[in-house]
Amino acid sequence: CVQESQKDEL
Amino acid sequence: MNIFRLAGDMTHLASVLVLLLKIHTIKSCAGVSLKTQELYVIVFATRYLDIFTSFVSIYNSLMKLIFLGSSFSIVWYMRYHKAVHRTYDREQDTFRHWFLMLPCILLALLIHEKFTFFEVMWTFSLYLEAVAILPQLVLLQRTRNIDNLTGQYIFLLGGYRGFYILNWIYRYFTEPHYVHWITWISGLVQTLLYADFFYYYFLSWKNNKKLQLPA
Repeated sequence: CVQESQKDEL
Repeated sequence: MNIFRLAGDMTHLASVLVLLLKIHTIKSCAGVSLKTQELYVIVFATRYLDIFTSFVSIYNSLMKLIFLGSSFSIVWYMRYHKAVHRTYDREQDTFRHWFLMLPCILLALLIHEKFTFFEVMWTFSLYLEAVAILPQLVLLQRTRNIDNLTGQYIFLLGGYRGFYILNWIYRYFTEPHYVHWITWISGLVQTLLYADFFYYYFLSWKNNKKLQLPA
């Protein structure tokens, strides 16, 4: 999912 | 998780540990900008608002807690610990928080992926992190005598940013739909701010001399 993939970074 | 991301997180963690080591064991915060540290508290507090609502991994949650906890404790030490506070270069560390925060708030309200509270706050934290190092770099320019730990702290912090860029390049080529312009551009701006410092850091390392920035 485009929106979520960056939220797994710190 | 790829090796670049892990290396980035580990250098970030190492930078915080170096700073805590300096403050906790040497009881000195000479050359460390309280303004930058307070901006980092705001960066982590606004970025990790989702810490209790979205779960990615134990690793992620643990690192979030470490970055929140360490940034709060560094600010606490610099403000309220008597011996540490005495070593703070208050007269030199004059950068105004609002000068950096206001443009970031406006930019986050204008440029974001979704207009929701969490998303705007998250975007604001990205923009603010990009420029949060500026008071620290200005303080270095002014004091000019940089001790080893402060130099290593900024070097590791810059290294963390460098590894994150490699991580984004790697993910772009290995994951479908991995395109995040806001993260990338603010991350790139942040890394470029370190370029000047890196140049003088390597110069002093190559010549085996104490790090000194030009006036």
